[in-house]
Amino acid sequence: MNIFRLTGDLSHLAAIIILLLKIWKTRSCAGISGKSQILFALVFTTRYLDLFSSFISLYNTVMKVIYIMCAYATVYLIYGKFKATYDGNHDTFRVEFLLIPVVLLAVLINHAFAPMEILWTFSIYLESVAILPQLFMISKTGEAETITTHYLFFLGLYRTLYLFNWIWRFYFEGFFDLIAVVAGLVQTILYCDFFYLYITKVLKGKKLSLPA
Amino acid sequence: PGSATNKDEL
Repeated sequence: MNIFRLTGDLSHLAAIIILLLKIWKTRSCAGISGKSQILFALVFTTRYLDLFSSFISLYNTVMKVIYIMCAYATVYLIYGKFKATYDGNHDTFRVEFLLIPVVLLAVLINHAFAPMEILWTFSIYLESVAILPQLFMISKTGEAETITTHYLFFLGLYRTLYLFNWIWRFYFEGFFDLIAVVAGLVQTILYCDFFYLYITKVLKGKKLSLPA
Repeated sequence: PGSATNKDEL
């Protein structure tokens, strides 16, 4: 464990909690892409199956359980409890255009052609593009609630910190995972224009609005 | 060097 990975995980946890609280407190999922949240639930489900087969540390197990529970709770709030506030007309990204390439890539490019390894690889590839429906929805509505931008900021920050974690691990532990690093780079790059808008607008107290 | 073993990250 290193400071980048710990702050990365805490940033990820913060994002997940911020989103859950936003929906719960405002009793509304307006502006939130349910499709992205389903993809994240799928990412955690396929990645954390080893919860039952291998124990790494209490921290690892506790965080995985929290992530999975929050992901499904968020999906439930969007498509169940607060379904009336779900903005389906703007959440129209074709997720099959993500899932099919990710499945193919996971089967073709992986570390080992074994079920758990392919599921993990699928999860890594999917996570790198899972935010696209959310970013697409914001570009369609032309704006985002400030709390939603904070959610996106911490979500983007987490994988950016993981990139530093991998540099650290390569340098100090000789650990290097090309699949995780490449997918993590793609994931972080997808946030770049959002980071720019967040820093130049939201942090200056303005609302995040895209030129419609 | 692959990650087939080190699945210690979240």
